[in-house]
Amino acid sequence: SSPVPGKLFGEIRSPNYPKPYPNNNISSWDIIVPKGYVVKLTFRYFDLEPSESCFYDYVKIKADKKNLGRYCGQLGSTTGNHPGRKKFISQGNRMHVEFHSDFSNEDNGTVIRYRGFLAYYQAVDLDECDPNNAAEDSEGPRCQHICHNYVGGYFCSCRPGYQLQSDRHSCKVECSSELYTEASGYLSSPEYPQPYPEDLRCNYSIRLEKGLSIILKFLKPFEIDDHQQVHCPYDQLKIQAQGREIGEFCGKESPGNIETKSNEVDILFLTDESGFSRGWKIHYTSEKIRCPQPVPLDQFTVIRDLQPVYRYQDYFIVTCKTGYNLMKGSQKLLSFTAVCQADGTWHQSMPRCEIVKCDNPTELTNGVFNYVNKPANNNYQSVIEYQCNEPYYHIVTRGGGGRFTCSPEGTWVDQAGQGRIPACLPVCGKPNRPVAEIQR
Amino acid sequence: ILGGKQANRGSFPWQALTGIHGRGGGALLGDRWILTAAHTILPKASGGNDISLDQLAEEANVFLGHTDVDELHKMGNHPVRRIFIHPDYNPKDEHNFNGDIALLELKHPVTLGPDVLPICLPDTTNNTFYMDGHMGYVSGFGVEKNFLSNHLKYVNLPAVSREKCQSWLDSKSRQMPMVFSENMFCAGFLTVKRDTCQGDSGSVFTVLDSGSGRWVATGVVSWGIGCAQGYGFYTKVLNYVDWIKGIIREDT
Repeated sequence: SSPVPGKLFGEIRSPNYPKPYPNNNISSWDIIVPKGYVVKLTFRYFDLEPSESCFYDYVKIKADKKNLGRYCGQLGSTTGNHPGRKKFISQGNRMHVEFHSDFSNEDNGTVIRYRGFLAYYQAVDLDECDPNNAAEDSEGPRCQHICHNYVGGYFCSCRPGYQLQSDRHSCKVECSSELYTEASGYLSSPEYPQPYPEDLRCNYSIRLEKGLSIILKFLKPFEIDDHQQVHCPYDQLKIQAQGREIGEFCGKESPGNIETKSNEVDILFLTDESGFSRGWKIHYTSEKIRCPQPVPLDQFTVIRDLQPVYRYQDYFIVTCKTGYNLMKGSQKLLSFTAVCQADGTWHQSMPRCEIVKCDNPTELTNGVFNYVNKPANNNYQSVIEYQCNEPYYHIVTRGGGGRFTCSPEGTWVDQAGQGRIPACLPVCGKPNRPVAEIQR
Repeated sequence: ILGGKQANRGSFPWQALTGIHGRGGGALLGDRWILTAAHTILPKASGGNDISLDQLAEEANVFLGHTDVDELHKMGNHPVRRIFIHPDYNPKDEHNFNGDIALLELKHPVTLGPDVLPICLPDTTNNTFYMDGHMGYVSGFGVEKNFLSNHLKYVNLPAVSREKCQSWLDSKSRQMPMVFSENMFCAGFLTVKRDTCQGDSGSVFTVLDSGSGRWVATGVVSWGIGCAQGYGFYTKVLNYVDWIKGIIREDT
């Protein structure tokens, strides 16, 4: 036998061709073409002693461990098996051709000379992706997902979300670091709504701008393997928002809508090696994060232009009703503004309004003050009245009378708004017991 | 006071007892001013020029609030902050008491009450208080029958017309050539033994202003030739109201 080196084409001839082949000759050829090709063989000339079932002289062709035929005879002969223009194509890259001649070529005592054969072979690209061309030793298709043929070979690829494995054939879901940064979108379990694959370790991360709150809306169907007694023992859909556990879900009851109050959400989907549930799909949207509605701590607090909803970067201003001071702890505030922060909290807590207290009224020399209101105190709007020690002093006011009111500014002011207290001036020339002459 | 009566408490609540160069009187103005006679501070021919007013203020004693001298002393002294003497007063001229008026400023205002009350100053547009025969009252702790009184006395005296005063004074001129200026008036009697006397100096001659019902100081006990031997002479407060108010207002 003679191996034919891995060329892309060539020819093989019977011994002595084009002269008659010798008797008692056995020749064979192993045609080998590069991998990724098949062997295509055609006979250009074929002239072998015809015999019933090609018993005497013949050419036998084998490929892929299969016998492709035993051929003999002449073109047009009634006996034998002339290959004609038949194309012999291997499934692999090898083809074996054997030539046999017996001890004689006589017909009724006449020696007849047969010239043998001339065959031409060429390497033909194998479409490995054709399911009909599956390798003999393989059980399934060459590629788990998508097969791409090229001259001399093929390669596999995977559908989106899957990754070609090291065997260059199989695809596995790659969902360990899915990142979503759009303001809204969809995410789902692999193959949804078809059953999800086994052994998943999917991690979907939604990362939006600070101050946005992600809202998750679960679509139907929602189906994750579960157990009636044990909570999510097989497959789990875990949702976290900035490290805060929101929930672990399975079963057929959809979680519905989840307002995460976070701009960072992680969805972890873990599956075991079995199951036939259809998975889940989430439509996520986002909105500016909400802050709690501000609530006054007391009836004297005024929230300016109160809005029905406060979101990130919104703010509100607090004032007090006239006569009340803004207080935070023991500290008096000149103003108060609270801003809604990215985490949905107010950057400072609500102050309270405390009634304005005036200092103790200034003592009046040679006079007194009395509280007009009851109970007597120095709170806003309290009224005092100054009086002089009559009849020895008389009161002199600054134009606003002797009544003073505790003002919103925390000072005692008269009716003219002035803070100077009256004065008690001496009364002259009014003795208690003036001299009186009774005797005339 | 000669020929007078013992004053009840509350009748002359403005009356001050002073002790500077001896007993004198004064009247409370407002709650921290004492109106008195300049010569109680700088007596005539006393050579007191050597002592400053500040020193005199430091040494001056003022008592208020009672009719009994001992009780007054018990009640305590009202220290004097400053002394204002009218610039017309000349302590070297023994025969001229023109400008015999002064103000003592107390260090601390006094608390007014039934026994301590100020006297009013006259209205500068009203000269009727000085008309002949207009009765007034003078109180004081001065000499009575050659003894200093231990109790406040008072006497009521009529104002006397300038002509009568001058005429009487002229008759005494050989004995005592005293100056009777426009800033003085005289009051009293020629024959009736009712008069002020030594120790009453600085006390005030008061009249009741019937219009306002208030007692008004029209004069300051100043000088006289003897006691109850003719008219007594008083500094005419009306002429010094502007000076007084000027000092008090400026200080206030």
